[in-house]
Amino acid sequence: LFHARFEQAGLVDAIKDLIQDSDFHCRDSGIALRNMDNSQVAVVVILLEAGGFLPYHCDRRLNLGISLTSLTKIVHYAGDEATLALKANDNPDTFNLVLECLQTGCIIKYDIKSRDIDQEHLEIPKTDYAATITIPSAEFQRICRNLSQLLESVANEASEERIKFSSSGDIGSGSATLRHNSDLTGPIALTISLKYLVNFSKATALSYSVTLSLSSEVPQLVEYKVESGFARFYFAPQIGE
Amino acid sequence: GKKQTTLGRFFTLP
Repeated sequence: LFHARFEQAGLVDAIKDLIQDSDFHCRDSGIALRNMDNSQVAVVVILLEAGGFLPYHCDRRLNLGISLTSLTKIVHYAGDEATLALKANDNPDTFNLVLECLQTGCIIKYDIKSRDIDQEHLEIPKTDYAATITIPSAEFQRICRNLSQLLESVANEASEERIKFSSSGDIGSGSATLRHNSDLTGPIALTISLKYLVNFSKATALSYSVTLSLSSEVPQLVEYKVESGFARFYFAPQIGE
Repeated sequence: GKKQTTLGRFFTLP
């Protein structure tokens, strides 16, 4: 039997534009998801430890193949106040989704067929980054959305005290600068697609702050800590020819 | 100019 109740259903919304469907690996320690987007430039890794769920019960290893497109629609119409519960019994082909609105007591139940997802296993090596910078997640989202209205990619430059996001396109250029109190091994400058940063920043509601781990010529990491876990987004670097 | 890479060259896909 598997049963997990989750209070941050907004997590689904944060990853739906990157991944259309995914295996959810359910273990007694918690739920994990690791998947690459279709263009193979971004990877989403989510870990939700058992302690973050009330209740959590998993007495055997289970892989649920879930359409995030469908899950998003279900969660979206439930509203922000709803909790989401996943249940599975001994039949691995279907699972139950239960949405509960705490304010009104309304309960919506679905029986969903588990999808057979042809998913490759990804090994992500440990990386030492030149800069690991923590900034308010709402500011990060505002900067990404604002610059992306007119421009396509953003250059990140970080020094001891400030991180600068600058961007240029046909209409001209723009930049945003933010103070930070993080440690750097040295100044850094790199370019990232704004479209993807805007996607990653949809996880803003999960956490007050976001941590950017940056080095030239290795995948960049954008991390949101959630209660008893994390949502990590990796993005492939742009490299000089 | 710079070219967008894919993650396949950094993360292994056994």
